[in-house]
Amino acid sequence: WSAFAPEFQELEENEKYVEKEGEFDMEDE
Amino acid sequence: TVKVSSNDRAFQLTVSGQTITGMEGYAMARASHGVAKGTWYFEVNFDEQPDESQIRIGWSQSHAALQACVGYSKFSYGWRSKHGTKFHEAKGKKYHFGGFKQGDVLGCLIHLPVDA
Amino acid sequence: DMRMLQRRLLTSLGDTNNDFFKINMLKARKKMIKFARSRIHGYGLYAMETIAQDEMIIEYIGQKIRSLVADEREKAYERRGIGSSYLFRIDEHSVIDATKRGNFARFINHSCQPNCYAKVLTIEGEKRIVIYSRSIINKGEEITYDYKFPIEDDKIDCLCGAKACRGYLN
Repeated sequence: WSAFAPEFQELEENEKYVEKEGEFDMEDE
Repeated sequence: TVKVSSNDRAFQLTVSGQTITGMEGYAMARASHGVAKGTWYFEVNFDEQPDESQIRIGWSQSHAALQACVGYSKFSYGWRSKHGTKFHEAKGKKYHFGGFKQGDVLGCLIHLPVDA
Repeated sequence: DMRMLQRRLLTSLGDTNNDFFKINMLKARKKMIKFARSRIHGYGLYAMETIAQDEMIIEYIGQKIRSLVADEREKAYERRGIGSSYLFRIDEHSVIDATKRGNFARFINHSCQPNCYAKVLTIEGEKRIVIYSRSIINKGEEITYDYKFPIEDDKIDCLCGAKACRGYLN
């Protein structure tokens, strides 16, 4: 089934996403 | 007395006295009082920061989301410690080269038209 | 001996950990369902054995993100034309995003008359999404649950084909 989700990464448990500093930025000069 | 608001802030921030401590993703705490016209200024001590961490500080209307950083929407204006970039509507522009870090005293001034 | 283990464990841990034990048993019972072409939409999950009512079938696993991060991602996915989002709301603060990382629960299709339902469990302080059977599911039946998408202006057609189909996913 992973063939139907390009570069999909299978997880055994929920993974807490670590946000980047620029997570909410649209542009950053 | 202007204080850090006890409820107008993101639940995951800890506030003791006038000190706000946050971790992981950006979240906002606002002051207990706002301003509506005239020229106002406040100062904050930037006490400490772990390596690779950054903060943003600035002015925000009460509509701005608490679960994001100041400057994320049209309701707030932020200044970032990394590179000293200023942010509004999530767009970062050059502002104060070099940025700021722990140990600095940060001042934020706002100038609102008196008669509008 | 799995049942023996379960009995011994439950007596020691008390029933509140039943969910904890059952969710960990899930991994051992993966054989319950399989991935195959779906009559509803693309691919889906099918029962490989008869499943009794209110059985835990699979956990919906992905990346746990904050709501605003999810809003930003939804816009980014739409900009990049990545199909229907695999974002599952846990509560007002967080969402499970299975678009790029997670398990094959993301392939479960929606139905307006589903044979399963999703439930948010809090296990050891962590909120997790589990899909349960709503009624007995026969071997070979497609697993479906109601996505309960929020109502939106630009509609996504529902292909579930159920008699009481609402016509749209959102």
